[in-house]
Amino acid sequence: MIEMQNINRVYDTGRVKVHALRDVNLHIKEGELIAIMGPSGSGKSTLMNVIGCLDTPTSGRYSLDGKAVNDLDDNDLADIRNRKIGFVFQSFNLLSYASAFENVELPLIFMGMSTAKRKQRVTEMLARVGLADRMDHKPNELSGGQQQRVAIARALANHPRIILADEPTGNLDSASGKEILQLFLDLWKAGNTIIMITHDPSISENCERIIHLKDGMIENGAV
Amino acid sequence: MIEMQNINRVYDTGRVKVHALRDVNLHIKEGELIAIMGPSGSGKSTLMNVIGCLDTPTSGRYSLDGKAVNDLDDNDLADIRNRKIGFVFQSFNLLSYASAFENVELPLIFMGMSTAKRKQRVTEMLARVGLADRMDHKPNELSGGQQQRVAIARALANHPRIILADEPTGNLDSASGKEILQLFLDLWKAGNTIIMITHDPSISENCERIIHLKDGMIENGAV
Ligand SMILES: Nc1ncnc2c1ncn2[C@@H]1O[C@H](COP(=O)(O)OP(=O)(O)OP(=O)(O)O)[C@@H](O)[C@H]1O
Ligand SMILES: Nc1ncnc2c1ncn2[C@@H]1O[C@H](COP(=O)(O)OP(=O)(O)OP(=O)(O)O)[C@@H](O)[C@H]1O
Ligand SMILES: [Mg+2]
Ligand SMILES: [Mg+2]
Repeated sequence: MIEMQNINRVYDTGRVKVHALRDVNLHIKEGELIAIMGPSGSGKSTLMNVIGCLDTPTSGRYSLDGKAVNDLDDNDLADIRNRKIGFVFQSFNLLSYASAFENVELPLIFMGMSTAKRKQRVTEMLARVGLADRMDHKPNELSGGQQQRVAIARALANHPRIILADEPTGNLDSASGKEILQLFLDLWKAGNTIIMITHDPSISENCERIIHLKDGMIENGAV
Repeated sequence: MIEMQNINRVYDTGRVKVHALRDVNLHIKEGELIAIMGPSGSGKSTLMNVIGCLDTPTSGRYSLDGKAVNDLDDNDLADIRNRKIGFVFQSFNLLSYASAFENVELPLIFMGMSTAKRKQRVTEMLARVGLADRMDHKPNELSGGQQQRVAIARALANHPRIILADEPTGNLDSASGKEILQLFLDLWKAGNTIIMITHDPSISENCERIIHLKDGMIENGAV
């Protein structure tokens, strides 16, 4: 369902130039549970952004569920980002002026969910990540790990079938990290596809397969 | 040198109220290497901000090197924050419009270091954290772990005697994390005081003592 051929991504601002992904070949089937690991700066987040249709490769082909992403129009892309894929960002990307509740609610508003159903879904998601008593707090009124959990709740609110999580437990103590891992495992057993960037062996050892990145290349060739 | 008695910190915005630190008693001597651990939301960053004179307690007494912090004027406080204490923030707090080099250089400009000496010091610090080839990148042109390392370089640039690091390896792979740990251990052996918030046992097991926080309280009473 995720097919990448000869994917390259070069960042070139004129002032700086970095070849962040080099000839990446990747094949991920529906329902897989995958960990992406590698040194800081090796291209993991860049790869995740391309998978999530948030960034366009400099060259190469990427098809998602059989359709070339390059050929999709803005509506298709919006639909993918809002409904098909849930993305947990490494730096959370929360709206600073909105509460935890409102941050999680936003994608549900976009997909046209009713107010009553939104309230139920948001409350459920925030409770699931242990933040029932923090729903009215804004991001700067939350601890780092709490902000991370709001980002997780927001990514999962729409019940996406593909979950992309960029270091989802980096700011969490081991007990909270275990709860989040269990949440992802439950979603995987329900048939969803989960791809997690992690530095944490206690997470990667639970995954079906580990993709190792180094200097923008997948080690051991195509996967 | 760090003496806290009955420290309380209540966040009260009218809309939300959280008793983040409760009757904290703490005594840290010069030259100690300390880990602070505890669940997400337990008050670790709040405690660190009070120690670092970035936040004022709601009640209780805090003295640093024998002086009551409450009695210090703005100049004393600025001096403490710029020269005595190096602070690595959990969310990095880098200037988004400045390069890695400029971000690390800023505290050195404030203390009046010459241009030539600044160039040497900044280059040295960034090389020390493995970012010699990323000096001109702005934060949004850096990976998460690279941003974290810029924050570390900036905190250490002024050679402070007290280093406060809030989860300094949360975004780093284990190899990079080990290098950063070694950097802190070297600084500790040189006689500096190091206090690190961490969720990582491979860091805390290297510390002289571990302070455990839970629900705003230090477990096992005064330390
Ligand atoms: N400005 C604020 N207003 C209200 N509550 C706040 C504010 N900042 C933090 N809090 C609350 O205070 C508590 C302690 O926050 P703190 O950031 O110290 O936790 P922490 O131990 O560092 O957590 P983490 O491991 O997730 O970073 C949290 O429950 C948080 O929701
Ligand atoms: N906008 C950009 N412009 C230039 N270079 C960039 C840009 N964004 C990222 N880079 C560089 O591309 C490389 C890959 O970045 P990426 O964020 O994918 O790494 P990563 O594997 O996620 O690292 P980490 O584990 O530290 O989060 C890094 O060396 C980084 O400096
Ligand atoms: Mg990354
Ligand atoms: Mg914190």
